[in-house]
Amino acid sequence: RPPSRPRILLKAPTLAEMEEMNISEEEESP
Amino acid sequence: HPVNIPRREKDFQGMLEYKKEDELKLVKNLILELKPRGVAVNLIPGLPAYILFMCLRHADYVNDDQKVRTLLTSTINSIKKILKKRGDDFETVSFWLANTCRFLHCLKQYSGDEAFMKHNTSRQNEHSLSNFDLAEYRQVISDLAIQIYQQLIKCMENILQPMIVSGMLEHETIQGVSGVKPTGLRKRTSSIADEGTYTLDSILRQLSAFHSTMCQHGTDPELIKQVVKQQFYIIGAVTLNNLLLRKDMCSWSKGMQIRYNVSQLEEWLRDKGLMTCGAKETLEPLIQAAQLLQVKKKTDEDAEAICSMCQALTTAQIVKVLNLYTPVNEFEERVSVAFIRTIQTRLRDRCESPQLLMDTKMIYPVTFPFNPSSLALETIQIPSSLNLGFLTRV
Repeated sequence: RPPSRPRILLKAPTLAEMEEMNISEEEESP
Repeated sequence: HPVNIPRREKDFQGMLEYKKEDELKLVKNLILELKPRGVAVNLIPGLPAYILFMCLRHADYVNDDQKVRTLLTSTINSIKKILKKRGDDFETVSFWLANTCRFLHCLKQYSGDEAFMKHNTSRQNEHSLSNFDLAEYRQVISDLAIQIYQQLIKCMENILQPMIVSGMLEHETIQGVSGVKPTGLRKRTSSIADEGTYTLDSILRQLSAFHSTMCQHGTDPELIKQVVKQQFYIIGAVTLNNLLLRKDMCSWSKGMQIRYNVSQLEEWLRDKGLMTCGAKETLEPLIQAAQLLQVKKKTDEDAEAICSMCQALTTAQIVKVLNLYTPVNEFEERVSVAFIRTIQTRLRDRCESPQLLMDTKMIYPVTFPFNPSSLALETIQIPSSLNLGFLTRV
């Protein structure tokens, strides 16, 4: 990767949002 | 069938390749089912964090943002899950605090951000993330580390709490008056103090157990200092609060016993090289209360000395100790009302909280100063005991 090319910022959910995503996943796969 | 040419150490780039479908197995074996006392005991400190980061590096290396996201999310959620399940076990919480912080340091050290690369070798600089900027995920992991730290303090407090009053106030070692309680008070917990009575030694042994556990887990020295400072704050606050609520504790001899106990705690700090972590200063209110029990409390000069000595005590606390003070013998009188009025007059323009008791639930804000590691990722080998055979060193 040419050092000149900047890295792509990955947007991150908050801890709370992550937990909700996690709960919904667990409900889908009991 | 390709000849399996053993790759020399320098050929590895410090990454771990895995298939997407193996991600759940990775977090299961490495996080959810890892026993801090079992397999983890003889791992190099922070190994789970390094392994997770080396997996992340590969996902970044192949420019797969989705793989990076899901690995970070399942790592964070798995750590939260294990702490929900075993959040009352000091070892588990300490282990995952140390590894969460190490993971956070790796994300900084290998972020490609100049500020975090000062101590890197050129080889380590080559291992910086190449495609993605994970600054926002670093913030989430830092928030997680704060939650784990607060849980660690709660864990530690639950273990220490039953020892404090007995060990710091009730159990007497100086006059040789043995304060052994009837065996009916034997504690059920498996923690260090299993005898009938908690003594100062029980507290010191428990502090040492906490300290060695955190060291063994590779917890950052700067973080250990903050934990110890918090432990000492709780010991001081609980001891002082009990002193302020119990007439039988406000005597000249109890003042002596407390000062002896405090000196032993300071000795422990010196022994662990923790004299500058701020822990000693948190005991200042208790130290001054003990001194107050031992100084003269009669003349105006005495009052002046008390007011200048007791800077860490509120007026309410000073007056309470003076009211509760029980003379040594029948020749010594109680503290006169007039004397207490003198003290109150001298201190009336102090601006302070009218509070009598210290807040035992107060937690100092925690910080995680950046602590880069000298460990070369390409040299890390994965013990088979971790059941991670599906990871391939790259």
